[in-house]
Amino acid sequence: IEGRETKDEL
Amino acid sequence: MNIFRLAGDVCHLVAIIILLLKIWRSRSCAGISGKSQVLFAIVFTTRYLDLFTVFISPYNTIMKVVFLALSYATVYLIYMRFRNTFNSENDSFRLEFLLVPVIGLSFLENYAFTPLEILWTFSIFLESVAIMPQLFMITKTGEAESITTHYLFFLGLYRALYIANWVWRYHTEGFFDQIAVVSGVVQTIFYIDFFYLYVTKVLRGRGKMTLP
Repeated sequence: IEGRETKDEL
Repeated sequence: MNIFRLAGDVCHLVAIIILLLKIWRSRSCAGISGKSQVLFAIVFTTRYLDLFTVFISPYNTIMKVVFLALSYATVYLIYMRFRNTFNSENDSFRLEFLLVPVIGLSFLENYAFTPLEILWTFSIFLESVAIMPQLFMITKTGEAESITTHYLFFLGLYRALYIANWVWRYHTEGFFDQIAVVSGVVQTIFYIDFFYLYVTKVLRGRGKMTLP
């Protein structure tokens, strides 16, 4: 999983 | 969400609150780098623009809003309310040395060449170096109040816990975010020297941390 999905992290 | 992520976010929040309370209670921002705090406010602002585009969870939204509000409150206290206590002559780190490479890099290395993605990447890169004016200030004056070192300790702990979170996510979800992980590791390295001083000087001694 890369890119977009990372955005759940602060 | 895993325990490392949650603990990391809590440490981040604790660090920000420690700093805010220190300034508020002592009515002074002596020893604090206003430039680092402005950089953190820019980091949160450029990263959390997705508040307007996607909804992830109530936790995510609340934490983002809290981080934004607290970072702006800190900048307000330093530059407006208690600006007469601010040691601007010691806060002399040249921001262009950080901003120019970080802006350049975020245009070169990103997941998509869109404004939001470039700003997100910019915020990740900027966060990794945003503490440098503060560390520079401590090196320049050769000392830091213990409360300032507690702030830095929690900030460093937050970074270390995020690395544990990525190791965990890699093994359980196959999740790997190259941009975040590489800059996160770089950022954590900046704290290692400080961690050593914190344990040897602050925890075993008392009061201020003075550099050897």
